[in-house]
This record gives sequence, structure tokens and C-alpha cells, in this order.
Amino acid sequence: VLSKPNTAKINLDLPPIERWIELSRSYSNQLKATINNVIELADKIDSRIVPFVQEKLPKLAETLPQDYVDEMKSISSGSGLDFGDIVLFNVFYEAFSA
Amino acid sequence: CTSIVAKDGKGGVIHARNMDFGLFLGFDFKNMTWSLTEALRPSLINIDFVRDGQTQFTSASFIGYVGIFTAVRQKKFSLTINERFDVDGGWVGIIEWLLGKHSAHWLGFLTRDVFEKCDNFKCAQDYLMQAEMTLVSPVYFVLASGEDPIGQIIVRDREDVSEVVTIGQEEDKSKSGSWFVLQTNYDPSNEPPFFDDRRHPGLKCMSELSSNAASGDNFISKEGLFDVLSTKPNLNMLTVYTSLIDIKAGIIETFVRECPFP
Repeated sequence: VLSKPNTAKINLDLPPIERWIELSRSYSNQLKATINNVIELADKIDSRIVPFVQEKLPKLAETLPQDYVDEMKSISSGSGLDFGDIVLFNVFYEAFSA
Repeated sequence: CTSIVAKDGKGGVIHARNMDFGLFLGFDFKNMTWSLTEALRPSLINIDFVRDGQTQFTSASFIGYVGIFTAVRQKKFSLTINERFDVDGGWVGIIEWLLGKHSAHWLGFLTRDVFEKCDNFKCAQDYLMQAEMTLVSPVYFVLASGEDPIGQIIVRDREDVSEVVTIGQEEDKSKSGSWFVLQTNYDPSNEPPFFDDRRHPGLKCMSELSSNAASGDNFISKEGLFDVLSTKPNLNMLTVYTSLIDIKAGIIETFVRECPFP
């Protein structure tokens, strides 16, 4: 065992667009490191994947459930990371299984 | 991944899991580690989802991820997700989604929906069994009840349930489906491949670490389950964390894990 993670609260009474701002701001460095790693790996598999995803996913994300789209926007807003990268991270189970 | 639901000897079940995460081509030969696994460890966090000042459900998650891989709704149910390696991916689901069919669910949002919408085990079970999914890689849902000693593996394809294994359906106490269910990343009805067999070591540990009540019922403690999940190869270089879920208390105890290069 290396450590035990912290516990955070997400307030579901807030509008989805505000829920994750504070948390993702506090952990923006960890989030950037993780997403950069995901993007690097995707690049290794095929250098066309990341540009395709970054271009298409923000538009396609609008077809996902609106509350979750807003939550991902709040993560993007809090961390300063691109919305497309956040969407990629949230569909990476499917995306990388492919 | 390895997920286990087992009888606790007190009339309920304990739910535990190892989350293994890595990507093909992601091995870092310089440091002899899996780079995604290493990157995910610092971003692990437990999240209490709160409404009206009350925790609705708790998840073990990664910063930036709004979906659910491991979560509990106090006294009601808990859920863990294992990737399913056995089956060819449902590519058609992604293609249909890109072509405009947006009614199917993405995994993370589906599992989050279960916790947003369901207040009991039956609702969660029905939701997980019936929802249409955009799955590229089908999945195992491992579901446990906080009200009855029920643990269940739901083997999901994109549109259907292909198999269900439930505590109590198997008489041989050394097998999954007896007093516990144990799921790695291969279909329960098939043998796992020799190069990634975490099932048989897990089953052996469950037998050796279980206790036997006067009634003849087997059960295991939280510490025993932790030991099972700390035994190689169930603990391996891809293991990011181990979670022990107390469904009645609504608590997920999460441990960031590391397994050195052999």
C-alpha cells in the first residue's frame, strides 16, 4: 500500500456546470499529468487519433447527456484543460478499448 | 481487475475490488512500469456525492472522471466494473453513435445514472441488465446488495445480458457462485487464458482464507478479502488501487497499491 486517497465532496445541489470547478482547480496538476499521459499513449498507437478526437469530440459531446456535458465543462473550466481532452478522458474506457 | 462479493458471516456481504489499469504499448522500459498506471495513482480520489447535505453515494474515482467504476449507495447496493476481454468489441456501437444514433449509453454515464436514479438493488440490477450500451469492449458489472446477502456478476454485451452468476447458485464451495462471486476479465463460463489466469489463484485464496461457521456456511472478513487481493497475480503491476466496500456503512476504504517488477 502506497497511500490512501483524499476524500472530496461534489455538491449535487449545484448546477452541473459549477459542480467540479473547485475540485478540478485543486487537482489541476494531477489531472494534466494523467491526461497528457493518455494523449501520449494514444499518439503511440496512431498519431491520427488525438487530432481526430480533439477536433470531433467537443461537437459530439453535445449529444451526451446534458448534465454530464456540463459537468465535464466545469472540470475544463476549473483545471484550465481543453474540453475535448476532458471528454476524451471520460470516454477512454470505450475509446481505448477500441 | 478482480472484483469479489462474499458473505461476511453476519448475514450480509462484503464487496471488494482491485482496479487494474494499463494500455497496450504503455510499458515504460526505462522505469519498468506501466506509464498509465503510474499516472493514474496520484489522481485517485474518493468522492462523496452530496444532496441536501446528505451523502447520496460514494465513489472511488479519478480526478476529472464524472462516471463510476467503483461506488456504493449506503445500505442499498454497491457496484464495480471489470473490463471484458473475451468478446470482440461492439464496434458497431461506436459507428452507430458517430452516425447519429445517440440513445445508447456510454459506460461511465450509465453507471453514474444507476447511482443517480436507483435507490435499491433491484432497480440497479434492472438498469444494468436492460440499458442499451455504446460498448466497444463489453463489460462485467459486479453488483452487491446492502439489504440481502446477494452478490452478482452480470456479463453484458452491447444489447443483452449473456450470463449471470449469483451467490448461492453453486454447491461447490471452492467455486465462484457458491458463498461468493469472483470476477476477473474473462467470462465465468470459459477458462481464463494461461498467461492471465487470476481466477484460479483468487479462488484458491478465497478457500484458504475463509472461515466456516457452525452451520457449515463459509464467510470471510474484510481483512481476509484484502489479503486475497494482495496476493499475486491478483495484485500485479497494473493494479492502481484496492477498495473494500462496507455497503451498510456506505464507506469505501481505498488503498493506492504498487506491485514491483517481478
